[in-house]
Amino acid sequence: LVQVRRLSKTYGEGEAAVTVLRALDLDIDAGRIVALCGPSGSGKSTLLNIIGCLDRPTSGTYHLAGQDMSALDRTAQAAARLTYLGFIFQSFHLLPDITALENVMLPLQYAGIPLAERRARAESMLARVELTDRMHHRPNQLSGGQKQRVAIARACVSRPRLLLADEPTGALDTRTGRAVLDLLEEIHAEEALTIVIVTHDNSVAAWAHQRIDLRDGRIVSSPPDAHV
Amino acid sequence: LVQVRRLSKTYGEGEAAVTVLRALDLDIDAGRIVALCGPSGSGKSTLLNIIGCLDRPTSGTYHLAGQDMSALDRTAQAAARLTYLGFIFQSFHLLPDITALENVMLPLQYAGIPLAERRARAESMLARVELTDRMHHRPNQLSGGQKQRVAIARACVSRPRLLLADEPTGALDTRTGRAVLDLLEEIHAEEALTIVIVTHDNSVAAWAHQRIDLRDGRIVSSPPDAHV
Ligand SMILES: Nc1ncnc2c1ncn2[C@@H]1O[C@H](COP(=O)(O)OP(=O)(O)OP(=O)(O)O)[C@@H](O)[C@H]1O
Ligand SMILES: Nc1ncnc2c1ncn2[C@@H]1O[C@H](COP(=O)(O)OP(=O)(O)OP(=O)(O)O)[C@@H](O)[C@H]1O
Ligand SMILES: [Mg+2]
Ligand SMILES: [Mg+2]
Repeated sequence: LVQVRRLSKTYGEGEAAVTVLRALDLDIDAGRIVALCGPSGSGKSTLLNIIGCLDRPTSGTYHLAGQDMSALDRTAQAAARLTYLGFIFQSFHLLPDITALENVMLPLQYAGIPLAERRARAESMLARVELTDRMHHRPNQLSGGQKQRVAIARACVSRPRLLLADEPTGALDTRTGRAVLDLLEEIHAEEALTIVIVTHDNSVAAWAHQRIDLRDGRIVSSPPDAHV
Repeated sequence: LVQVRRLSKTYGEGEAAVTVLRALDLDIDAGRIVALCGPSGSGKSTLLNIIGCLDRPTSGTYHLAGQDMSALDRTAQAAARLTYLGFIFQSFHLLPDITALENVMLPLQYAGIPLAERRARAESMLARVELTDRMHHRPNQLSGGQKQRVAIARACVSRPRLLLADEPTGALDTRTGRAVLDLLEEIHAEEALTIVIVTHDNSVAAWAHQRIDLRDGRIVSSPPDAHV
C-alpha cells in the first residue's frame, strides 16, 4: 500500500541546510499496523507528513496504492487526503471556534454526507473515545488528553484506508490510552485499516504488528527491505 | 511552601456548570518533588494553573510561602510568577516568531539581567536539554519533543523556587525523558527546588519523592492530610 524509495528531506539551503530524512526505503502492506519509533528529532513526524501528503520530499519517490503521489498537484493531493487518509496530529490542530462534535463532523461534510448521518457517526465515534459528556465543549474548554481524543475521533470518523497517527496516546493516561488502542484495533478488524503510528511508548509499539526504528533520518532496526 | 484548603473550581454556570476541582486540601513542603497523577480530564492542569497563579479558584484558599495568593491583584500575581515560579505548559506556549534561544532568554530579560549573561545562561540550559544544534531554530522548525525541551529550558533558566511541570516528558523518547529528569534532579540538588510534576508516566511518578492521585477533581490516594 505504501512504497517509499530513496526518500530524502532537507530544510533550508547552503550552510543552514538540515537533512532530516536520508534516502529512506520503506514498504507497508495493506492491513498492517506499523509502529514508527525513534528519538526526539529523528524525523518521525516529517516522514509521516510526507506519507500523509502534507509535505513533499526533497528527492525520492512515494507511491500510495500504486499511485505516484509526488506527481500529483496540490488539488489532487488534497483530494487524496480527504478520501483516503486519516491523520492524527502531534499537536491535534482542532478548529478552535467550533465544538468537539462539530470538529469530528467536519470530514464527513467534505464527503457530502447528510447532516443527520454526520451527527450520528460523530457522536458514535466520540462515545468510543469516552467524550460524550464533553462533545459540546470547544477545544479551549478541554483537557490535553480530551483534545487528543477529539483528534482521534475526527481522523477515524471518515473510515480512511490509511490512518497516520503521530503519538496518539502521548497525552493520555494508561487506561484511556488502552481504550484508544482498542478502538483502533476494532476499526482495523472491521475494515483492514492500515495504520502507521508514531510512538515513544514501548507498550504501543508492542501492540503493533511490527516496529520500525528511525535514527537521524535513517531506518535502523527492521528487516532488510523494511518490508512490513 | 504550597498550602491549598478547600479549593474548588467550576467552569460555566447553571446547567452548563462543570465542577472540575472539589474542595481539595493539599500541603507541599519546600524542596519536595511531587508527582500529580490521574486520568485524562481529572483536573491536573487546572490545579497546576491555580498553584501557578495563572487561574483563580472558584472558592477555597491557596497560600504560597505563607502569602494568600487569592488576595493578590493581577499585577502582584504576575510579579509572583516572574520571580518565584517556573511553568512548563502541556502545550509549551513558545513565542513563535523568535528562536529557541531567544525564547529561553526571555524570563531573564524581565529580571533585568544583562545581555551577555542572559545569552550564556540560556545557551547553557539548552545544552543541558541537548538542543545546542537547534537553538537558532524557531518553534515551527522544531519537532514536538524539541519544543517541549525549549519549554523546559525556559522554565528552569530563571532558577525558580517552585517549578510546575505539566507532563514535561510527554513528547520525549525514554532516553531524552531520562535526561530531562536528570536535569531537574541536578537543579533540585543545587537549590532545593520544589517541583510539582503532572505525569501519566509511572516511571516519572516513581522518580518523584511522593505521588498524589487525582480523580474527578478529588485527591484520592495519598496520606490523610495529603501532606507531602
Ligand atoms: N474553560 C472550560 N470550560 C469548561 N470545562 C473546562 C474548561 N477547561 C477545562 N475544562 C474541563 O475541566 C476538566 C479538567 O481539565 P484539566 O485540563 O485540568 O484535566 P487534566 O487532568 O489536565 O487532563 P489531561 O490529562 O487530559 O491533560 C476537563 O474535563 C475539561 O473538560
Ligand atoms: N521547518 C524546518 N526547518 C528546519 N528544520 C526542521 C524544520 N522542521 C523540522 N525540522 C527538524 O527536523 C528534525 C525532525 O523533526 P521531526 O518533527 O520529524 O522529529 P520527530 O522524530 O517527530 O521528533 P519528536 O519525537 O520530538 O516529535 C528535527 O531535528 C527538527 O529540528
Ligand atoms: Mg514528532
Ligand atoms: Mg492536562
